[in-house]
Amino acid sequence: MSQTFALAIHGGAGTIRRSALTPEIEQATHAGLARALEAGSLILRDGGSSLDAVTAAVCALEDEPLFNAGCGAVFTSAGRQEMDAAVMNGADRRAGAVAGLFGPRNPIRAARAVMEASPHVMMIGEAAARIAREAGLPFEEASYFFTQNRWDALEETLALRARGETSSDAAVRHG
Amino acid sequence: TVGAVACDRHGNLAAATSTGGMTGKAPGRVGDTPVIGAGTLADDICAVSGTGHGEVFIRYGAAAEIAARMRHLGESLDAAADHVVHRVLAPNDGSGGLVAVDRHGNVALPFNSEGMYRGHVRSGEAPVTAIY
Repeated sequence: MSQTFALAIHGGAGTIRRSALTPEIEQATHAGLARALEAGSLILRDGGSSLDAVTAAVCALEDEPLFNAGCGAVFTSAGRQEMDAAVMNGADRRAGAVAGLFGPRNPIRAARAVMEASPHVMMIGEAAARIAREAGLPFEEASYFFTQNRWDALEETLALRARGETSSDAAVRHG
Repeated sequence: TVGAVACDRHGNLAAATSTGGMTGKAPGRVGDTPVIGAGTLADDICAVSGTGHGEVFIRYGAAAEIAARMRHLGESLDAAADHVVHRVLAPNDGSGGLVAVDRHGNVALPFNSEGMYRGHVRSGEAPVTAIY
Protein backbone atom coordinates (compact mmCIF):
# COMPACT_ATOMS: atom_id res chain seq x y z
CA MET A 1 0.00 0.00 0.00
CA SER A 2 2.41 2.65 -1.15
CA GLN A 3 1.07 3.83 -4.45
CA THR A 4 0.41 7.42 -5.26
CA PHE A 5 -3.15 8.49 -4.60
CA ALA A 6 -4.93 11.08 -6.70
CA LEU A 7 -8.25 12.88 -6.61
CA ALA A 8 -9.79 15.23 -9.16
CA ILE A 9 -13.09 17.07 -8.90
CA HIS A 10 -15.28 19.32 -11.00
CA GLY A 11 -17.93 21.78 -9.92
CA GLY A 12 -19.85 21.63 -13.14
CA ALA A 13 -20.01 23.97 -16.08
CA GLY A 14 -21.49 27.40 -16.22
CA THR A 15 -23.00 27.48 -12.77
CA ILE A 16 -21.61 30.94 -12.10
CA ARG A 17 -21.88 33.59 -14.78
CA ARG A 18 -18.72 35.44 -15.64
CA SER A 19 -20.46 38.77 -15.15
CA ALA A 20 -21.37 37.72 -11.62
CA LEU A 21 -17.96 36.36 -10.70
CA THR A 22 -17.03 38.91 -8.07
CA PRO A 23 -13.85 38.50 -6.04
CA GLU A 24 -16.01 37.32 -3.14
CA ILE A 25 -17.74 34.64 -5.22
CA GLU A 26 -14.43 33.62 -6.75
CA GLN A 27 -12.92 33.20 -3.31
CA ALA A 28 -15.97 31.24 -2.10
CA THR A 29 -15.80 29.00 -5.15
CA HIS A 30 -12.12 28.20 -4.56
CA ALA A 31 -12.95 27.51 -0.92
CA GLY A 32 -15.80 25.18 -1.89
CA LEU A 33 -13.56 23.25 -4.25
CA ALA A 34 -10.84 23.07 -1.59
CA ARG A 35 -13.29 21.68 0.97
CA ALA A 36 -14.32 18.93 -1.43
CA LEU A 37 -10.69 18.07 -2.16
CA GLU A 38 -9.95 17.92 1.54
CA ALA A 39 -12.96 15.69 2.23
CA GLY A 40 -11.80 13.17 -0.35
CA SER A 41 -8.07 13.36 0.18
CA LEU A 42 -8.41 12.84 3.94
CA ILE A 43 -9.75 9.38 3.17
CA LEU A 44 -7.12 8.60 0.56
CA ARG A 45 -4.28 9.84 2.76
CA ASP A 46 -5.29 7.35 5.45
CA GLY A 47 -5.37 4.45 3.02
CA GLY A 48 -9.11 4.57 2.46
CA SER A 49 -10.82 3.53 -0.73
CA SER A 50 -11.30 5.56 -3.86
CA LEU A 51 -15.02 4.77 -3.60
CA ASP A 52 -15.28 6.40 -0.18
CA ALA A 53 -13.14 9.31 -1.36
CA VAL A 54 -15.29 10.20 -4.37
CA THR A 55 -18.44 9.81 -2.31
CA ALA A 56 -17.13 12.21 0.33
CA ALA A 57 -15.88 14.71 -2.24
CA VAL A 58 -19.17 14.76 -4.13
CA CYS A 59 -21.16 15.11 -0.91
CA ALA A 60 -19.10 18.19 -0.10
CA LEU A 61 -19.82 19.61 -3.56
CA GLU A 62 -23.53 18.77 -3.23
CA ASP A 63 -23.65 20.63 0.07
CA GLU A 64 -22.28 23.77 -1.58
CA PRO A 65 -24.95 26.14 -3.02
CA LEU A 66 -22.47 27.60 -5.52
CA PHE A 67 -22.49 24.41 -7.55
CA ASN A 68 -25.59 23.08 -9.24
CA ALA A 69 -25.91 19.68 -7.64
CA GLY A 70 -28.06 18.88 -4.65
CA CYS A 71 -28.21 22.17 -2.78
CA GLY A 72 -28.80 24.60 -5.61
CA ALA A 73 -29.79 22.03 -8.25
CA VAL A 74 -31.06 23.49 -11.50
CA PHE A 75 -34.79 23.88 -12.00
CA THR A 76 -36.81 22.20 -14.70
CA SER A 77 -39.08 24.32 -16.88
CA ALA A 78 -41.85 23.37 -14.45
CA GLY A 79 -39.98 25.07 -11.62
CA ARG A 80 -39.07 21.86 -9.82
CA GLN A 81 -35.71 20.28 -9.16
CA GLU A 82 -34.92 16.73 -10.18
CA MET A 83 -31.80 14.92 -9.10
CA ASP A 84 -29.54 12.41 -10.77
CA ALA A 85 -26.36 10.76 -9.59
CA ALA A 86 -24.11 7.81 -10.29
CA VAL A 87 -21.19 6.11 -8.63
CA MET A 88 -18.95 3.34 -9.92
CA ASN A 89 -16.23 1.26 -8.31
CA GLY A 90 -13.55 0.30 -10.79
CA ALA A 91 -12.15 -2.69 -8.91
CA ASP A 92 -15.29 -4.81 -9.36
CA ARG A 93 -17.40 -2.66 -11.70
CA ARG A 94 -20.17 -2.30 -9.17
CA ALA A 95 -22.27 0.72 -10.05
CA GLY A 96 -25.32 2.56 -8.78
CA ALA A 97 -27.32 5.34 -10.36
CA VAL A 98 -30.49 7.29 -9.65
CA ALA A 99 -32.47 9.63 -11.87
CA GLY A 100 -35.53 11.84 -11.72
CA LEU A 101 -35.93 11.84 -7.98
CA PHE A 102 -36.26 14.65 -5.48
CA GLY A 103 -35.42 14.98 -1.85
CA PRO A 104 -32.26 13.20 -0.73
CA ARG A 105 -29.87 15.75 0.72
CA ASN A 106 -27.03 13.99 -1.06
CA PRO A 107 -28.16 12.28 -4.26
CA ILE A 108 -24.77 10.57 -4.58
CA ARG A 109 -25.55 8.62 -1.42
CA ALA A 110 -28.82 7.51 -3.01
CA ALA A 111 -26.84 6.20 -5.99
CA ARG A 112 -24.50 4.39 -3.66
CA ALA A 113 -27.49 2.89 -1.81
CA VAL A 114 -28.74 1.48 -5.12
CA MET A 115 -25.30 -0.04 -5.67
CA GLU A 116 -24.99 -1.51 -2.20
CA ALA A 117 -28.57 -2.36 -1.24
CA SER A 118 -30.09 -3.56 -4.49
CA PRO A 119 -29.12 -5.91 -7.31
CA HIS A 120 -29.73 -3.11 -9.82
CA VAL A 121 -27.61 -0.41 -11.43
CA MET A 122 -30.15 2.34 -12.08
CA MET A 123 -33.37 3.25 -10.33
CA ILE A 124 -35.63 6.19 -11.08
CA GLY A 125 -38.22 8.34 -9.38
CA GLU A 126 -40.08 7.18 -6.32
CA ALA A 127 -38.53 3.71 -6.38
CA ALA A 128 -35.09 5.29 -6.15
CA ALA A 129 -36.26 7.55 -3.35
CA ARG A 130 -37.62 4.53 -1.47
CA ILE A 131 -34.23 2.81 -1.58
CA ALA A 132 -32.64 5.98 -0.26
CA ARG A 133 -35.17 6.21 2.57
CA GLU A 134 -34.70 2.56 3.46
CA ALA A 135 -30.96 3.21 3.62
CA GLY A 136 -31.69 5.86 6.24
CA LEU A 137 -30.49 8.78 4.14
CA PRO A 138 -31.62 12.29 5.15
CA PHE A 139 -34.17 14.04 2.94
CA GLU A 140 -34.84 17.75 2.63
CA GLU A 141 -37.75 19.97 1.65
CA ALA A 142 -37.71 22.05 -1.53
CA SER A 143 -36.59 25.14 0.37
CA TYR A 144 -33.27 23.47 1.21
CA PHE A 145 -32.40 23.18 -2.47
CA PHE A 146 -33.58 26.65 -3.48
CA THR A 147 -31.02 29.29 -4.39
CA GLN A 148 -31.93 32.68 -5.78
CA ASN A 149 -29.22 32.39 -8.42
CA ARG A 150 -30.69 29.20 -9.89
CA TRP A 151 -34.22 30.63 -9.75
CA ASP A 152 -33.12 33.79 -11.53
CA ALA A 153 -31.43 31.67 -14.19
CA LEU A 154 -34.68 29.77 -14.72
CA GLU A 155 -36.74 32.93 -15.10
CA GLU A 156 -34.22 34.34 -17.54
CA THR A 157 -34.22 31.12 -19.55
CA LEU A 158 -38.01 30.95 -19.72
CA ALA A 159 -38.18 34.61 -20.76
CA LEU A 160 -35.67 34.01 -23.54
CA ARG A 161 -37.65 31.02 -24.78
CA ALA A 162 -40.85 33.01 -24.73
CA ARG A 163 -39.16 35.48 -27.07
CA GLY A 164 -37.85 32.67 -29.25
CA GLU A 165 -34.26 33.38 -28.28
CA THR A 166 -31.48 31.23 -26.89
CA SER A 167 -28.70 32.18 -24.55
CA SER A 168 -25.00 31.85 -25.25
CA ASP A 169 -24.39 31.80 -21.52
CA ALA A 170 -23.06 28.43 -20.44
CA ALA A 171 -25.07 28.77 -17.24
CA VAL A 172 -28.31 28.20 -19.08
CA ARG A 173 -26.98 25.84 -21.74
CA HIS A 174 -25.78 23.01 -19.56
CA GLY A 175 -24.77 22.04 -16.08
CA THR B 1 -23.13 18.87 -12.29
CA VAL B 2 -20.44 18.00 -9.80
CA GLY B 3 -18.16 15.01 -9.83
CA ALA B 4 -15.05 13.33 -8.54
CA VAL B 5 -12.63 10.62 -9.61
CA ALA B 6 -9.99 8.99 -7.48
CA CYS B 7 -7.18 6.47 -7.44
CA ASP B 8 -6.42 5.12 -3.99
CA ARG B 9 -3.16 3.76 -2.61
CA HIS B 10 -4.11 0.27 -3.81
CA GLY B 11 -4.48 1.49 -7.38
CA ASN B 12 -8.25 1.08 -7.30
CA LEU B 13 -10.33 3.64 -9.17
CA ALA B 14 -13.77 5.14 -8.59
CA ALA B 15 -15.97 7.81 -10.12
CA ALA B 16 -18.99 9.73 -8.87
CA THR B 17 -21.15 12.34 -10.56
CA SER B 18 -24.21 14.18 -9.31
CA THR B 19 -27.10 16.26 -10.52
CA GLY B 20 -26.77 18.85 -13.16
CA GLY B 21 -28.67 19.61 -16.28
CA MET B 22 -29.58 22.63 -18.31
CA THR B 23 -31.51 25.35 -16.53
CA GLY B 24 -35.15 25.01 -17.51
CA LYS B 25 -34.65 21.46 -18.75
CA ALA B 26 -37.73 19.43 -19.61
CA PRO B 27 -39.21 17.61 -16.62
CA GLY B 28 -38.07 14.00 -16.78
CA ARG B 29 -35.05 14.79 -18.90
CA VAL B 30 -32.04 12.74 -17.84
CA GLY B 31 -28.57 13.74 -18.98
CA ASP B 32 -25.31 11.85 -18.93
CA THR B 33 -24.70 12.11 -15.18
CA PRO B 34 -26.34 8.82 -14.15
CA VAL B 35 -25.62 7.00 -17.41
CA ILE B 36 -22.75 4.62 -16.79
CA GLY B 37 -20.27 4.88 -19.67
CA ALA B 38 -21.44 8.35 -20.69
CA GLY B 39 -21.00 10.74 -17.75
CA THR B 40 -19.66 8.31 -15.18
CA LEU B 41 -17.34 5.31 -15.48
CA ALA B 42 -14.70 3.47 -13.49
CA ASP B 43 -12.87 0.28 -14.36
CA ASP B 44 -9.31 -1.00 -13.88
CA ILE B 45 -7.97 1.45 -16.48
CA CYS B 46 -9.44 4.82 -15.62
CA ALA B 47 -12.21 6.67 -13.84
CA VAL B 48 -14.15 9.46 -15.55
CA SER B 49 -16.76 12.02 -14.48
CA GLY B 50 -18.21 14.39 -17.06
CA THR B 51 -20.00 17.71 -17.12
CA GLY B 52 -21.55 19.37 -20.12
CA HIS B 53 -24.04 18.83 -22.92
CA GLY B 54 -25.38 15.53 -21.63
CA GLU B 55 -27.13 14.32 -24.76
CA VAL B 56 -23.88 14.40 -26.71
CA PHE B 57 -21.94 12.69 -23.93
CA ILE B 58 -24.56 9.91 -24.08
CA ARG B 59 -24.58 9.59 -27.88
CA TYR B 60 -20.81 9.21 -28.02
CA GLY B 61 -20.42 7.18 -24.83
CA ALA B 62 -17.84 9.72 -23.75
CA ALA B 63 -16.48 8.10 -20.60
CA ALA B 64 -16.41 4.60 -22.07
CA GLU B 65 -14.68 5.93 -25.18
CA ILE B 66 -11.79 7.17 -23.07
CA ALA B 67 -11.40 3.79 -21.37
CA ALA B 68 -11.64 2.00 -24.72
CA ARG B 69 -8.96 4.16 -26.31
CA MET B 70 -6.63 3.48 -23.40
CA ARG B 71 -7.38 -0.25 -23.36
CA HIS B 72 -7.31 -0.96 -27.08
CA LEU B 73 -5.12 1.77 -28.55
CA GLY B 74 -2.75 2.02 -25.64
CA GLU B 75 -3.27 5.75 -25.39
CA SER B 76 -2.30 7.63 -22.25
CA LEU B 77 -5.04 9.08 -20.07
CA ASP B 78 -4.16 12.56 -21.26
CA ALA B 79 -4.30 11.63 -24.93
CA ALA B 80 -7.54 9.67 -24.68
CA ALA B 81 -9.36 12.29 -22.60
CA ASP B 82 -8.12 15.11 -24.80
CA HIS B 83 -9.21 13.28 -27.95
CA VAL B 84 -12.73 12.68 -26.67
CA VAL B 85 -13.29 16.22 -25.40
CA HIS B 86 -11.77 18.10 -28.33
CA ARG B 87 -12.15 15.75 -31.30
CA VAL B 88 -15.25 13.73 -30.50
CA LEU B 89 -17.49 15.93 -28.36
CA ALA B 90 -16.56 19.45 -29.47
CA PRO B 91 -17.22 18.99 -33.22
CA ASN B 92 -20.61 17.51 -32.39
CA ASP B 93 -21.94 20.34 -30.20
CA GLY B 94 -20.70 18.51 -27.12
CA SER B 95 -19.57 21.41 -25.03
CA GLY B 96 -18.25 20.66 -21.58
CA GLY B 97 -15.45 18.67 -20.09
CA LEU B 98 -14.50 15.97 -17.65
CA VAL B 99 -12.12 14.89 -14.95
CA ALA B 100 -10.31 11.57 -15.20
CA VAL B 101 -7.67 9.59 -13.37
CA ASP B 102 -5.78 6.41 -14.26
CA ARG B 103 -4.49 3.58 -12.08
CA HIS B 104 -1.09 5.22 -11.81
CA GLY B 105 -2.57 8.38 -10.33
CA ASN B 106 -2.26 10.50 -13.46
CA VAL B 107 -4.97 13.15 -13.76
CA ALA B 108 -6.59 14.73 -16.83
CA LEU B 109 -8.95 17.73 -16.70
CA PRO B 110 -9.83 18.67 -20.30
CA PHE B 111 -12.71 20.97 -21.26
CA ASN B 112 -13.86 22.86 -24.33
CA SER B 113 -16.16 25.51 -22.86
CA GLU B 114 -16.11 28.28 -20.30
CA GLY B 115 -17.44 28.22 -16.79
CA MET B 116 -15.40 25.31 -15.53
CA TYR B 117 -14.45 24.65 -11.93
CA ARG B 118 -11.71 22.18 -11.13
CA GLY B 119 -9.62 20.83 -8.31
CA HIS B 120 -7.04 18.09 -7.96
CA VAL B 121 -4.59 16.72 -5.48
CA ARG B 122 -2.01 13.94 -5.50
CA SER B 123 -0.15 12.43 -2.58
CA GLY B 124 2.80 14.57 -1.62
CA GLU B 125 1.58 17.56 -3.59
CA ALA B 126 -0.38 20.66 -2.65
CA PRO B 127 -4.04 20.74 -3.71
CA VAL B 128 -4.91 22.91 -6.70
CA THR B 129 -8.23 24.64 -7.44
CA ALA B 130 -9.03 26.58 -10.59
CA ILE B 131 -11.84 28.48 -12.30
CA TYR B 132 -12.07 29.03 -16.03
